[in-house]
Amino acid sequence: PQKRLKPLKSPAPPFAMPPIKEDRFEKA
Amino acid sequence: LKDVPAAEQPELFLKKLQQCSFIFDFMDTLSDLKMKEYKRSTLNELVDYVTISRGYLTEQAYPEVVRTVSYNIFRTLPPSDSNEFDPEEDEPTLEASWPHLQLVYEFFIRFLESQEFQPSIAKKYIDQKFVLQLLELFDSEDPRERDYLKTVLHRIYGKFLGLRAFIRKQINNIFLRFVYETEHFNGVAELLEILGSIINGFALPLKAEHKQFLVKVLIPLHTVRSLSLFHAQLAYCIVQFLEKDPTLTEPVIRGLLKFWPKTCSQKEVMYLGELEEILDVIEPSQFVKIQEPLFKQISRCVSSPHFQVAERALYYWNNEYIMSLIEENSNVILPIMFASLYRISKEHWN
Repeated sequence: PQKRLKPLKSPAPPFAMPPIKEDRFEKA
Repeated sequence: LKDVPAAEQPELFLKKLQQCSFIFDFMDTLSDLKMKEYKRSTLNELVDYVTISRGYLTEQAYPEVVRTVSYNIFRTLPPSDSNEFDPEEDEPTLEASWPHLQLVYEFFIRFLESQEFQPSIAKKYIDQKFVLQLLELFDSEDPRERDYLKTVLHRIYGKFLGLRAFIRKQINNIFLRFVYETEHFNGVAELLEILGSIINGFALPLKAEHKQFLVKVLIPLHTVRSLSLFHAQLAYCIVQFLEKDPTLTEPVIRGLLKFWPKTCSQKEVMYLGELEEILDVIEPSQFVKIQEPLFKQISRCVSSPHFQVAERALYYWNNEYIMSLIEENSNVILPIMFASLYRISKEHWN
């Protein structure tokens, strides 16, 4: 049987900005 | 600035900042030409100074910088010529004072990014009120200004932990107002870009507050007008969420089905485009949970009297990954799709 294809990891679009890591201690 | 001894520079820096708080009338293009040029060159000098100098950021400098920036950027935005302003069709109103405004934004970004910058001092001046005024400016029709604002707010969010929840809440409010009241706010795309970067950095497991934002704000944002204006940014945010937590797939797809456009139209074509981007990252274990309602909708689209809707839906069969999911679940999907596919096979060229 054919092997299942993996889902594509979405490529970052041209406007994507660097991620800002969440601060775990931040209050909601 | 570079011609005076180092010890005198911080004070001269403050004086030049105060000088730049003077606002000229740019609607009158011929007035104060010489002084406008003088301010422009001073702003240029300040931009260079904060980029290369060290030891300039004394404690007194913070309120002066924020005051000068505030005087220059916080203003009532000119009313839009037409309430139906469509960024895709209409020419935006460009900001008359751009020669100065641009340098003020440039200066502010370099200040925020300076190695000497200390959020613990700056937070006295860059506070909730400042952020609220900044967010109002995102409605500017000038895309150049919105681009600067995007960088400014992104840096503020990154550096001021105490403002993060407040900024997210205010962005929520802008989005909800856009969806349920005005359908008008020029900076939604830019705010979504900032959110994409925030969602990308979310720690796992996701907080309930973040999931709620996805379901209560981002999904209802899938209006027709929204998709035509910022489909790419919206899809990016949704996909970020699904890549963080695949179990959100089901509420997302069910949400999209709930907001599916009622009439067969060009809108549905955009909706199908949005859905394909989500299906591209869906996990097989999640796909089986939503395949039934999903393909009932796709089946309706395939037999749509609107030619482009039918064609866009059929185009899924060109997507290798979606095709592999369909093949694996053909026992469920084929009975749903068969009648539509059989009917159009008689008459549709594709």
